[in-house]
Amino acid sequence: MAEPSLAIHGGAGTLPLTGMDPAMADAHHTALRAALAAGWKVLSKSGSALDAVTVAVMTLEDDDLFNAARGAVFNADGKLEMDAGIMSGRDRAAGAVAGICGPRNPILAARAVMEHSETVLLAGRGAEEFLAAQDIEFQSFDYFCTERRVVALNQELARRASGAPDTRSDADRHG
Amino acid sequence: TVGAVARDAAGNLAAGTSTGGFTAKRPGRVGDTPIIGAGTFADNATCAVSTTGTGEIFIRFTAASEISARIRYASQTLEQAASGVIAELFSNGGDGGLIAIGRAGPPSLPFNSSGMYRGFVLSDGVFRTAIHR
Repeated sequence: MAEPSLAIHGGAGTLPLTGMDPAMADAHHTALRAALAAGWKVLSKSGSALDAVTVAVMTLEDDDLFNAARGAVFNADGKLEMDAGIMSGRDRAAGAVAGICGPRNPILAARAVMEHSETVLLAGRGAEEFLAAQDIEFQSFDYFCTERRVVALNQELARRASGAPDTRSDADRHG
Repeated sequence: TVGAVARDAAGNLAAGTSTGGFTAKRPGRVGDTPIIGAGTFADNATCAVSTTGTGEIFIRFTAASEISARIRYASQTLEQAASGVIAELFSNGGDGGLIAIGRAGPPSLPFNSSGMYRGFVLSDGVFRTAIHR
Protein backbone atom coordinates (compact mmCIF):
# COMPACT_ATOMS: atom_id res chain seq x y z
CA MET A 1 0.00 0.00 0.00
CA ALA A 2 1.49 3.32 -1.05
CA GLU A 3 1.13 6.62 0.76
CA PRO A 4 -1.08 8.90 -1.36
CA SER A 5 0.24 12.33 -2.20
CA LEU A 6 -0.69 15.19 -4.49
CA ALA A 7 1.16 18.25 -5.80
CA ILE A 8 -0.19 21.10 -7.91
CA HIS A 9 1.06 24.22 -9.64
CA GLY A 10 -0.66 27.32 -10.96
CA GLY A 11 2.15 28.44 -13.22
CA ALA A 12 5.50 30.17 -12.86
CA GLY A 13 4.23 33.53 -14.09
CA THR A 14 3.98 34.95 -10.60
CA LEU A 15 3.81 38.59 -9.71
CA PRO A 16 7.04 39.73 -8.05
CA LEU A 17 7.06 39.56 -4.27
CA THR A 18 7.05 43.35 -4.07
CA GLY A 19 4.14 43.65 -6.51
CA MET A 20 1.73 41.25 -4.86
CA ASP A 21 -0.56 42.74 -2.25
CA PRO A 22 -1.79 40.57 0.64
CA ALA A 23 -5.30 40.25 -0.78
CA MET A 24 -3.98 38.93 -4.09
CA ALA A 25 -1.66 36.52 -2.30
CA ASP A 26 -4.53 35.28 -0.14
CA ALA A 27 -6.70 34.75 -3.21
CA HIS A 28 -4.03 32.58 -4.82
CA HIS A 29 -3.43 30.55 -1.66
CA THR A 30 -7.17 29.98 -1.31
CA ALA A 31 -7.43 28.83 -4.93
CA LEU A 32 -4.47 26.49 -4.54
CA ARG A 33 -5.96 24.98 -1.39
CA ALA A 34 -9.26 24.44 -3.20
CA ALA A 35 -7.46 22.45 -5.90
CA LEU A 36 -5.59 20.42 -3.29
CA ALA A 37 -8.85 19.74 -1.45
CA ALA A 38 -10.55 18.54 -4.63
CA GLY A 39 -7.75 16.14 -5.47
CA TRP A 40 -7.22 14.99 -1.90
CA LYS A 41 -10.91 14.17 -1.54
CA VAL A 42 -10.41 11.60 -4.29
CA LEU A 43 -7.17 10.16 -2.94
CA SER A 44 -8.38 9.95 0.67
CA LYS A 45 -11.27 7.75 -0.48
CA SER A 46 -8.92 5.35 -2.24
CA GLY A 47 -9.64 6.97 -5.59
CA SER A 48 -7.20 6.89 -8.47
CA ALA A 49 -4.29 9.23 -9.11
CA LEU A 50 -5.74 9.85 -12.56
CA ASP A 51 -9.04 11.07 -11.11
CA ALA A 52 -7.22 13.15 -8.49
CA VAL A 53 -5.12 15.07 -11.02
CA THR A 54 -8.17 15.52 -13.24
CA VAL A 55 -10.29 17.21 -10.57
CA ALA A 56 -7.35 19.22 -9.21
CA VAL A 57 -6.62 20.64 -12.67
CA MET A 58 -10.32 21.24 -13.31
CA THR A 59 -10.50 23.32 -10.14
CA LEU A 60 -7.58 25.46 -11.30
CA GLU A 61 -9.05 25.74 -14.80
CA ASP A 62 -12.33 27.05 -13.38
CA ASP A 63 -10.51 29.85 -11.54
CA ASP A 64 -9.72 32.93 -13.65
CA LEU A 65 -6.64 33.67 -11.56
CA PHE A 66 -4.70 31.10 -13.58
CA ASN A 67 -3.73 30.89 -17.23
CA ALA A 68 -5.86 27.93 -18.27
CA ALA A 69 -9.44 27.64 -19.52
CA ARG A 70 -11.43 30.48 -17.90
CA GLY A 71 -8.27 32.48 -17.20
CA ALA A 72 -6.56 31.66 -20.49
CA VAL A 73 -4.56 34.36 -22.24
CA PHE A 74 -5.23 35.55 -25.81
CA ASN A 75 -3.08 34.95 -28.86
CA ALA A 76 -1.98 37.79 -31.14
CA ASP A 77 -5.20 37.51 -33.17
CA GLY A 78 -7.31 38.02 -30.06
CA LYS A 79 -8.39 34.39 -30.03
CA LEU A 80 -8.06 31.73 -27.37
CA GLU A 81 -6.10 28.55 -28.00
CA MET A 82 -5.87 26.11 -25.12
CA ASP A 83 -3.70 23.03 -24.70
CA ALA A 84 -3.86 20.20 -22.17
CA GLY A 85 -2.27 16.82 -21.57
CA ILE A 86 -2.79 13.93 -19.19
CA MET A 87 -0.95 10.66 -18.62
CA SER A 88 -1.42 7.55 -16.51
CA GLY A 89 1.73 6.02 -15.07
CA ARG A 90 0.08 2.63 -14.66
CA ASP A 91 -0.16 1.85 -18.35
CA ARG A 92 1.35 4.88 -20.09
CA ALA A 93 -2.03 5.78 -21.47
CA ALA A 94 -1.94 9.42 -22.56
CA GLY A 95 -4.13 12.01 -24.20
CA ALA A 96 -3.66 15.62 -25.22
CA VAL A 97 -5.35 18.46 -27.08
CA ALA A 98 -3.85 21.58 -28.63
CA GLY A 99 -5.18 24.79 -30.14
CA ILE A 100 -8.77 24.33 -29.01
CA CYS A 101 -11.39 26.57 -27.44
CA GLY A 102 -14.78 25.42 -26.28
CA PRO A 103 -14.55 22.68 -23.67
CA ARG A 104 -15.00 24.26 -20.25
CA ASN A 105 -12.22 22.03 -18.92
CA PRO A 106 -9.52 21.23 -21.48
CA ILE A 107 -8.10 18.58 -19.15
CA LEU A 108 -11.34 16.62 -19.66
CA ALA A 109 -10.85 17.01 -23.40
CA ALA A 110 -7.36 15.53 -23.07
CA ARG A 111 -8.74 12.68 -20.98
CA ALA A 112 -11.44 12.01 -23.58
CA VAL A 113 -8.73 11.71 -26.23
CA MET A 114 -6.90 9.26 -23.99
CA GLU A 115 -9.92 7.14 -23.19
CA HIS A 116 -12.09 7.37 -26.29
CA SER A 117 -9.79 7.76 -29.29
CA GLU A 118 -7.00 5.76 -30.83
CA THR A 119 -4.72 8.81 -30.79
CA VAL A 120 -2.59 10.61 -28.22
CA LEU A 121 -2.65 14.21 -29.44
CA LEU A 122 -5.47 15.93 -31.31
CA ALA A 123 -5.23 19.56 -32.43
CA GLY A 124 -7.42 22.31 -33.82
CA ARG A 125 -10.54 21.61 -35.84
CA GLY A 126 -10.11 17.86 -35.78
CA ALA A 127 -9.92 17.90 -32.00
CA GLU A 128 -12.99 20.09 -31.67
CA GLU A 129 -14.98 17.82 -33.99
CA PHE A 130 -13.97 14.77 -31.95
CA LEU A 131 -14.78 16.50 -28.68
CA ALA A 132 -18.21 17.61 -29.89
CA ALA A 133 -19.22 13.95 -29.87
CA GLN A 134 -17.99 13.40 -26.30
CA ASP A 135 -19.85 13.93 -23.05
CA ILE A 136 -18.05 17.20 -22.28
CA GLU A 137 -19.44 20.58 -21.21
CA PHE A 138 -18.79 23.36 -23.71
CA GLN A 139 -18.82 27.09 -23.02
CA SER A 140 -19.13 30.15 -25.24
CA PHE A 141 -16.26 32.54 -25.97
CA ASP A 142 -17.72 34.98 -23.43
CA TYR A 143 -17.15 32.50 -20.61
CA PHE A 144 -13.43 32.40 -21.31
CA CYS A 145 -13.03 36.11 -22.11
CA THR A 146 -11.89 38.00 -19.02
CA GLU A 147 -11.22 41.72 -18.80
CA ARG A 148 -7.79 41.21 -17.24
CA ARG A 149 -6.59 39.12 -20.19
CA VAL A 150 -8.02 41.59 -22.73
CA VAL A 151 -6.07 44.39 -21.04
CA ALA A 152 -2.89 42.29 -21.07
CA LEU A 153 -3.31 41.53 -24.79
CA ASN A 154 -3.95 45.16 -25.71
CA GLN A 155 -0.91 46.30 -23.74
CA GLU A 156 1.32 43.79 -25.49
CA LEU A 157 -0.03 44.58 -28.97
CA ALA A 158 0.51 48.30 -28.29
CA ARG A 159 4.08 47.64 -27.19
CA ARG A 160 4.80 45.69 -30.36
CA ALA A 161 3.27 48.42 -32.50
CA SER A 162 5.48 51.01 -30.83
CA GLY A 163 8.64 48.98 -31.31
CA ALA A 164 9.47 49.17 -27.61
CA PRO A 165 11.60 46.34 -26.19
CA ASP A 166 9.91 43.41 -24.49
CA THR A 167 10.40 44.03 -20.79
CA ARG A 168 7.42 42.03 -19.65
CA SER A 169 7.61 40.25 -16.33
CA ASP A 170 6.91 36.53 -15.99
CA ALA A 171 3.42 37.46 -14.80
CA ASP A 172 2.72 39.67 -17.83
CA ARG A 173 4.10 37.16 -20.31
CA HIS A 174 2.69 33.91 -18.95
CA GLY A 175 -0.36 35.29 -17.18
CA THR B 1 -0.39 27.04 -16.94
CA VAL B 2 -1.72 24.74 -14.24
CA GLY B 3 -0.92 21.16 -13.39
CA ALA B 4 -1.17 18.31 -10.93
CA VAL B 5 0.67 15.09 -10.15
CA ALA B 6 -0.54 12.39 -7.80
CA ARG B 7 0.24 9.00 -6.28
CA ASP B 8 -2.69 6.91 -5.12
CA ALA B 9 -2.92 4.17 -2.49
CA ALA B 10 -2.38 1.51 -5.16
CA GLY B 11 0.94 3.12 -6.08
CA ASN B 12 -0.27 4.45 -9.40
CA LEU B 13 1.07 7.80 -10.61
CA ALA B 14 -0.58 10.34 -12.91
CA ALA B 15 0.10 13.80 -14.31
CA GLY B 16 -2.08 16.46 -15.91
CA THR B 17 -1.33 19.93 -17.30
CA SER B 18 -3.48 22.66 -18.88
CA THR B 19 -2.59 26.06 -20.33
CA GLY B 20 -3.50 29.05 -22.43
CA GLY B 21 0.07 29.56 -23.63
CA PHE B 22 1.51 33.06 -23.33
CA THR B 23 -0.03 36.45 -24.00
CA ALA B 24 -0.11 37.44 -27.71
CA LYS B 25 1.52 34.21 -28.80
CA ARG B 26 1.70 33.44 -32.50
CA PRO B 27 -1.58 31.78 -33.55
CA GLY B 28 -1.04 28.06 -33.83
CA ARG B 29 1.90 28.01 -31.45
CA VAL B 30 1.85 24.98 -29.16
CA GLY B 31 4.07 24.76 -26.09
CA ASP B 32 5.17 21.82 -23.99
CA THR B 33 1.94 21.25 -22.06
CA PRO B 34 0.30 18.74 -24.45
CA ILE B 35 3.61 17.24 -25.58
CA ILE B 36 3.87 13.95 -23.71
CA GLY B 37 7.41 13.68 -22.34
CA ALA B 38 8.01 17.44 -22.45
CA GLY B 39 5.35 19.10 -20.31
CA THR B 40 3.45 16.08 -19.04
CA PHE B 41 4.68 12.59 -18.22
CA ALA B 42 3.92 9.66 -15.90
CA ASP B 43 5.46 6.23 -15.40
CA ASN B 44 4.77 4.14 -12.30
CA ALA B 45 8.37 2.88 -12.29
CA THR B 46 9.83 6.35 -11.86
CA CYS B 47 7.72 9.50 -11.50
CA ALA B 48 4.93 11.77 -12.72
CA VAL B 49 5.76 15.31 -13.88
CA SER B 50 3.90 18.50 -14.88
CA THR B 51 5.88 21.56 -16.01
CA THR B 52 5.35 25.29 -16.50
CA GLY B 53 7.59 27.85 -18.16
CA THR B 54 9.36 28.49 -21.45
CA GLY B 55 7.66 25.79 -23.47
CA GLU B 56 10.06 25.68 -26.39
CA ILE B 57 12.99 24.91 -24.08
CA PHE B 58 11.03 22.28 -22.17
CA ILE B 59 10.22 20.62 -25.50
CA ARG B 60 13.81 20.68 -26.77
CA PHE B 61 15.06 19.08 -23.58
CA THR B 62 12.08 16.71 -23.20
CA ALA B 63 12.08 17.96 -19.64
CA ALA B 64 9.45 15.74 -18.05
CA SER B 65 10.69 12.40 -19.38
CA GLU B 66 14.31 13.48 -18.76
CA ILE B 67 13.56 13.39 -15.04
CA SER B 68 12.21 9.87 -15.38
CA ALA B 69 15.28 8.83 -17.37
CA ARG B 70 17.68 10.17 -14.73
CA ILE B 71 15.87 8.17 -12.06
CA ARG B 72 15.76 5.04 -14.18
CA TYR B 73 19.22 5.05 -15.71
CA ALA B 74 21.35 7.25 -13.43
CA SER B 75 19.83 6.10 -10.14
CA GLN B 76 19.18 9.70 -9.13
CA THR B 77 16.63 10.56 -6.49
CA LEU B 78 13.48 12.41 -7.53
CA GLU B 79 14.83 15.61 -5.99
CA GLN B 80 18.21 15.28 -7.70
CA ALA B 81 16.64 14.62 -11.08
CA ALA B 82 13.97 17.32 -10.89
CA SER B 83 16.31 20.02 -9.56
CA GLY B 84 19.02 19.03 -12.00
CA VAL B 85 16.75 19.37 -15.00
CA ILE B 86 15.45 22.76 -13.88
CA ALA B 87 19.02 24.00 -13.39
CA GLU B 88 20.02 22.72 -16.82
CA LEU B 89 17.03 24.37 -18.46
CA PHE B 90 17.92 27.69 -16.83
CA SER B 91 21.44 27.56 -18.23
CA ASN B 92 19.89 27.08 -21.68
CA GLY B 93 17.48 29.99 -21.50
CA GLY B 94 14.48 28.21 -20.04
CA ASP B 95 12.67 29.66 -17.07
CA GLY B 96 9.88 28.14 -15.05
CA GLY B 97 9.42 25.13 -12.87
CA LEU B 98 7.78 21.78 -12.41
CA ILE B 99 6.12 19.48 -9.95
CA ALA B 100 7.11 15.82 -9.74
CA ILE B 101 6.13 12.88 -7.59
CA GLY B 102 7.81 9.51 -7.31
CA ARG B 103 6.96 5.98 -6.20
CA ALA B 104 7.46 7.01 -2.56
CA GLY B 105 8.23 10.07 -0.49
CA PRO B 106 7.30 13.72 -0.85
CA PRO B 107 6.94 15.54 -4.19
CA SER B 108 9.61 17.81 -5.64
CA LEU B 109 8.65 21.34 -6.74
CA PRO B 110 11.75 23.10 -8.14
CA PHE B 111 11.65 26.34 -10.16
CA ASN B 112 14.17 28.86 -11.43
CA SER B 113 11.78 31.80 -11.88
CA SER B 114 10.91 34.42 -9.27
CA GLY B 115 8.13 32.21 -8.00
CA MET B 116 5.70 29.44 -8.82
CA TYR B 117 2.15 29.07 -7.53
CA ARG B 118 2.34 25.66 -5.91
CA GLY B 119 1.07 23.34 -3.23
CA PHE B 120 1.14 19.76 -2.03
CA VAL B 121 -0.42 17.41 0.45
CA LEU B 122 1.05 14.26 1.99
CA SER B 123 -0.61 11.45 3.90
CA ASP B 124 -1.02 13.74 6.93
CA GLY B 125 -3.70 15.61 4.97
CA VAL B 126 -2.15 19.05 5.61
CA PHE B 127 -2.38 21.44 2.65
CA ARG B 128 0.86 23.36 2.08
CA THR B 129 0.89 26.22 -0.45
CA ALA B 130 3.51 28.77 -1.50
CA ILE B 131 4.15 31.37 -4.19
CA HIS B 132 7.65 32.78 -3.84
CA ARG B 133 10.79 31.23 -2.34
